[in-house]
Amino acid sequence: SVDGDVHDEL
Amino acid sequence: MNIFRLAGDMTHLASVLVLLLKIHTIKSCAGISLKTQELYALVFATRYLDLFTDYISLYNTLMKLIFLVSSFSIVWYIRHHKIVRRSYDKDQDTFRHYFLVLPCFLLALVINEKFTVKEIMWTFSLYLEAVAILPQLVLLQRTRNIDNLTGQYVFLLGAYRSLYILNWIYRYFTEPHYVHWITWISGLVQTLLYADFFYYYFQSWKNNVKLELPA
Repeated sequence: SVDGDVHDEL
Repeated sequence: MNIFRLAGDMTHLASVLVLLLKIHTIKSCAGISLKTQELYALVFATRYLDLFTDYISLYNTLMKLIFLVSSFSIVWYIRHHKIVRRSYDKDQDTFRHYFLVLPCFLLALVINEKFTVKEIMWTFSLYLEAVAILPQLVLLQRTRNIDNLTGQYVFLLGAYRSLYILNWIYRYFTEPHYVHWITWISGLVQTLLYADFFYYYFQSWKNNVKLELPA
């Protein structure tokens, strides 16, 4: 679950 | 995902693989700063704490594993491999990199997006990555002779961060709520640190002369 505060960049 | 970010990740992957390949094939780490490699291992270790808690995509998880394994392998090679360690020039690689760790951590405690352990560690890894190249750049200035693979390694690292800046610009215009000042400023500072290296790298490439950094 990619909620708001998860950083999706490496 | 956009083309700038994918290109940035691939360039970053290439930089690490170039380095591993160099060390593994010629069994030498001449010109490579162990301190910079230790800082990068710390950057990945503190940034990918969510490796097993937040699943974003197979690509994301796979790349995190590759970066973690490769950065720690490079540190292992330079420190413990019986042949490679002999070519490590610890008298030249003298940058006090521990002096970089504490200020980055303190800054992360003060300037962050959310005061949680995971977020502070993530912010710390951003600040640390921005300055992690310093021991390597100092070593290059000192040893003056830059072998091709080391030059390519630093060039690819700078290129990856430059591509990420394009990625942030793209995301800013295409994703309404995508605003991450800390990431942007830290990434910009990091890219600027490479600017002078880029200049001399292109000069040497254009004039087809060996890459030399001024003393």
